[in-house]
Amino acid sequence: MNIFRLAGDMTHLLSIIVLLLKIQATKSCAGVSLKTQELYAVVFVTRYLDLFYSFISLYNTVMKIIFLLTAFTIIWYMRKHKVVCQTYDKEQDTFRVLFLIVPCFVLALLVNHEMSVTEVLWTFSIYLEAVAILPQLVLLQRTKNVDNLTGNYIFMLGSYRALYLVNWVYRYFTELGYRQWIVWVSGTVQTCVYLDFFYYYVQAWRNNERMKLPG
Amino acid sequence: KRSSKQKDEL
Repeated sequence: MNIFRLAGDMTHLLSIIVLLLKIQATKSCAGVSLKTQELYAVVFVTRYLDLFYSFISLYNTVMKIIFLLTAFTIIWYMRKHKVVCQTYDKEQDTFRVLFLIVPCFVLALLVNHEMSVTEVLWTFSIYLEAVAILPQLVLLQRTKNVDNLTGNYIFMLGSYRALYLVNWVYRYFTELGYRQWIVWVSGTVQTCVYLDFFYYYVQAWRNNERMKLPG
Repeated sequence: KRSSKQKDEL
């Protein structure tokens, strides 16, 4: 474990906590894409199957369980909570997620480290995570309202993978033979998807004004 | 095949 990866994991955890707090405190999920939350739940389920058969460390196990539980809690709030579910923008959150899931699954069948069920599902989760934020970014463009907490959530979610990029560079130079091409390429694509958002987020922060997205 | 040290990340 290195400081970049720990910072990445903590940023990821913090992003989820911020979203949960926003939903719990304001009893509203306005501006939040349920599709992105469901895609992330799929990412965690398909990636953390090894919870059942391999123990890596207490930290690894605890974090996986936290990510799974928080992902399903957010989905429960947005689908079932009597007050919160009324604030969900169903008409605007219309991204066709099958156009993300099917290509990622086909790619995982074609490009993977090993042709086994768990390995293909793990690879699928790596590809899917790279595009899971798209429904959320599209929703932001449509609704224009980027409330502060949702903006912070997306910024931290993008930042965690950028910190992982630094972690991979660090490990490449410090651990002989450490290679993870699939994860590296996918993680780079994932970070690039956020670049446009980062630009407008930092601009709003510098001008100390509410974040607004172009027309 | 991924080695165990390649499987230690979240």
